[in-house]
Amino acid sequence: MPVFHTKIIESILEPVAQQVSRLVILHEEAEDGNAMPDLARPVQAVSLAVNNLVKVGHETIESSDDAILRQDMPGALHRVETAATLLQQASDMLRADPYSGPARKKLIEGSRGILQGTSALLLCFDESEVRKIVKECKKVLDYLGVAEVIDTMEDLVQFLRDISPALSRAAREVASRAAELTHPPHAETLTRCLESVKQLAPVLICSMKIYIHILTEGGKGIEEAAENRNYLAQKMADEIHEIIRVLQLTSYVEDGGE
Amino acid sequence: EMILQAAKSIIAATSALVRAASAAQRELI
Repeated sequence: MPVFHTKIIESILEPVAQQVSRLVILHEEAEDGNAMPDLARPVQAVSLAVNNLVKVGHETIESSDDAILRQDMPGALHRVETAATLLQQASDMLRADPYSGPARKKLIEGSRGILQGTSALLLCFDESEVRKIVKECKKVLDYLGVAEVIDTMEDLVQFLRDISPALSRAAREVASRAAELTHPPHAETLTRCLESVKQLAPVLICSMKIYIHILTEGGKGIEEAAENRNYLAQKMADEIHEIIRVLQLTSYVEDGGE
Repeated sequence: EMILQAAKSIIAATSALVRAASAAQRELI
């Protein structure tokens, strides 16, 4: 049984994954089996759904500016189309011979193919969604990178104006992603790092204010103030790097085989 | 998202197909 890393993918694929596994077992146990019913109608329904998925998939490809999605999604769509063709062939063969062994094999192969192709397609789409969140996180990292050069209150105000919406957006998306993951350790890491970022943000701003204040008041203790500010900015960046790393894990074994 | 809806539809249709195909075999076991 495959393991699905998000709740939405799990909710879509798991029921049919179980059914396909059951179908394989039933066919193995039944060996030659009973006569198959006419599957033309359910196969036709699958074909219609596949046609719709292919249409929507191509629209998604056309409208996306994600080069990786544009490269990977056509393959997954092709896999689903090929599986639908196998199901169609199985249905035609079974109509001629309801006991046909090769037709049953095609039926299982086609059902698995639909599951695997749809899984690949959803994974491709999900990875693209993750890249959008990573992009938001990287914007925050870019802003953090300039914290060290802010030395006036005007610049600090502008810095706050820039980083606040980026941070809010990234935090919202990371929290929503954490709630969507099926693997608790990944979700917990995202939540913990996000909490740390949220706590560090006002402390960093405060340290930047102190640095500017000391700078304008004569400079005593400026090195310590700069060190403290840099430490906080670096700590926030480290937490965001960890968020990005965990966001990109789509398998439980990628983080050391938990 | 449209793609999630389309994936749900295809899986629902495949599920119905697999159920129909399994039903005949289940009677044997």
